[in-house]
Amino acid sequence: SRANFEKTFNQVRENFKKIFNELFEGGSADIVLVDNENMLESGIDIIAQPPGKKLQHIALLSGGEKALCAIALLFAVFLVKPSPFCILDEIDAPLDDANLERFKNMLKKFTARSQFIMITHNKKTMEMADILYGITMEEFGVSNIVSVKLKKSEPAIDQGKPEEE
Amino acid sequence: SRANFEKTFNQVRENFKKIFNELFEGGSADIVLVDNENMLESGIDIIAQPPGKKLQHIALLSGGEKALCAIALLFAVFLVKPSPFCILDEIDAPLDDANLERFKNMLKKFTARSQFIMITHNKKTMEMADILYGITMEEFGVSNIVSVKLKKSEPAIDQGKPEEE
Amino acid sequence: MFFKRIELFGFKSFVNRVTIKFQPGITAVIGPNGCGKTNIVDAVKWVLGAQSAKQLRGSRMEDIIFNGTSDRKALGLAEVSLTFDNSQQMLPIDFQEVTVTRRLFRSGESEYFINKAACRLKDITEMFMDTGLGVDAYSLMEQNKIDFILNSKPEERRAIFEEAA
Amino acid sequence: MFFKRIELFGFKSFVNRVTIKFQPGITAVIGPNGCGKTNIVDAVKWVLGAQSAKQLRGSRMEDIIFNGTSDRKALGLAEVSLTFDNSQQMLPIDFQEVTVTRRLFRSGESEYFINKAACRLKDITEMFMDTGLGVDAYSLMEQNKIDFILNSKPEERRAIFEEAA
Ligand SMILES: Nc1ncnc2c1ncn2[C@@H]1O[C@H](COP(=O)(O)OP(=O)(O)OP(=O)(O)O)[C@@H](O)[C@H]1O
Ligand SMILES: Nc1ncnc2c1ncn2[C@@H]1O[C@H](COP(=O)(O)OP(=O)(O)OP(=O)(O)O)[C@@H](O)[C@H]1O
Ligand SMILES: [Mg+2]
Ligand SMILES: [Mg+2]
Repeated sequence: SRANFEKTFNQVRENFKKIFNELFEGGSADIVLVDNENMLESGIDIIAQPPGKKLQHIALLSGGEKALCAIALLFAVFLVKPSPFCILDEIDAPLDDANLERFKNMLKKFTARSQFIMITHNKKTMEMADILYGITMEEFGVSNIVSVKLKKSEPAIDQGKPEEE
Repeated sequence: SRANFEKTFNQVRENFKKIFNELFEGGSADIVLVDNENMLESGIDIIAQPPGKKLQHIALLSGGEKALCAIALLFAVFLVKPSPFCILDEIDAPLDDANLERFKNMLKKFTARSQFIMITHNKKTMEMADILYGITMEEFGVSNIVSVKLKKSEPAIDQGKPEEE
Repeated sequence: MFFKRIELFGFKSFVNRVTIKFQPGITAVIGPNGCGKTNIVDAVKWVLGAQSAKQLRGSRMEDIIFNGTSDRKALGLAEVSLTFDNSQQMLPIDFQEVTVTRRLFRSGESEYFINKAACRLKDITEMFMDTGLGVDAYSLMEQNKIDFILNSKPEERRAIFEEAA
Repeated sequence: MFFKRIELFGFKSFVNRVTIKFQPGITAVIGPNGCGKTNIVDAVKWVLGAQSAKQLRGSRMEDIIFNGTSDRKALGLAEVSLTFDNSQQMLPIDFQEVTVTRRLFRSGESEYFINKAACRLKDITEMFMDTGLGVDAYSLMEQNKIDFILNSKPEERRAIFEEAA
């Protein structure tokens, strides 16, 4: 229904502005209906303006800026309708160290509401996990799981028996 | 002309098999003409088989395996027709540490023939550079260049005057 | 509601029965390229109702059944179960714990279960309807697809808002 | 032949005149997200003859001209020069060093130069014809496009082989 969509759209929009500004430490962003007259059919445009830069179309953003902007949108929707769990597959790959830290700090605020499963190769991301699993292929082509104890320096794959049922 | 295309195709194919096997430390790969009768119009299929796995379509490869496979193809073409320079923009992002090392070792073999410009966030990749440049945006939205001296531990951005012409 | 565990058997590279237990908070999954991390995400999408092989990076649905390695024969069946804690009755079903299972035989036959009772795919998708979970949900951020929400056309972006409404 | 330097002025985020000198071997370019690294790749593609704004991540060609920041006004012109060492006469032109320049005014007017002598775009693309360099060449591996060669349709893959033939 129209009222429902409008309410959700406005809530996500408010959240997106706030979260973008927090993740980019400045700047501003917005989501607008392409065709204002026709709320139930209209497409949605995203406008982003990193700190100190001119307002522009999101296609001109860099790889890392786009990823951070998409993360802001995800969290904005999450605040309106948190899904019980969320899977993030190497979402940290395009981020530089500074943006990775900002993403991590933001993610921590959401762990009370939702459960996150993060696939990553980045040691800094692994550090924030409550539990860590390693997928191994000791036998070619055959996936197996081992639980990993993260020592502050290196994840030590605990070759112990994977959790037996 | 047909003869020219056929000769190039067969050369790239031989190279691709060899380089794939070296980069993946095993396994095999091939490039085949979809329509053998019609060499000058036919599409080209790529088949890849990482070590110990079954032969399969490349869509089933993982993110990192795909990247490594594409790198093998690039180098296979390079051997036939080296281009004077090559730009690689965060090609190392999907690779794990082991594959990154294999890629680096392979790349070193090509630096005698061609010049490489690598954009990267990965410190292990930076270590192999002959010269390192940092792009900074001390003033918001304005790109500037500084030359960087890589100390074995951390790249120390040399705030000295960028190379004046 | 939280995602307690996933059990895979014969799904892609998981030829052995593997169980992964999740905790509330953040679970990190690590491992070398091609070891099977993204296959776990495909498994979740499959049980949540994925209908096309392409959504699971395959060309035919049988591509999800373990197709053998150099040492192991292909299997004839793939089965994945997701178990959720339902103590807060988020899923409209009167159980403290809900296990959803999907099976596919090489013959093409499919089976679906909710807490070991046979059901239809429609029952599963309806059960998850209002939770924000689903195959195309914003809560599954696939590998390399972070740009997807940003790059898609304005009309396509509506789906995220409608899902949350 | 090797790529000696690039000079940017008014191209995207390079509002100041910036010169980057390259060496044979490997040059690494590093820097935070959004600082302008991929803009350098766009600049090279532009001088090599890119005809559509979309190839340079814009929607109109003017998107490549510096459009201002919170502290700086937009410029009316973008200019990029690439200088090559031609001592081995790889480029079919009788100079030891070849500088190719492209300019765009906000009015939409374009200018092209080879060693400061005005020429047409066609002269530039013809000069690079047999070198393996070009806008869509295999030697420009763009950000997040590593899958591109693998994911494209079989017919599209022919282009790489024809380029090398
Ligand atoms: N039906 C199948 N049977 C056996 N193996 C399969 C099947 N389908 C896919 N695979 C294997 O799964 C592997 C891909 O796994 P996956 O994409 O999960 O890797 P990943 O851990 O995500 O790696 P990366 O870090 O590179 O993203 C491929 O190497 C492929 O051979
Ligand atoms: N015409 C223009 N005028 C001014 N700035 C521009 C223009 N076009 C693009 N930009 C800016 O350039 C930035 C993108 O730069 P670029 O894509 O090169 O970043 P990058 O260094 O590759 O980052 P990443 O590591 O995230 O890939 C954007 O933030 C955008 O604002
Ligand atoms: Mg993966
Ligand atoms: Mg970039």
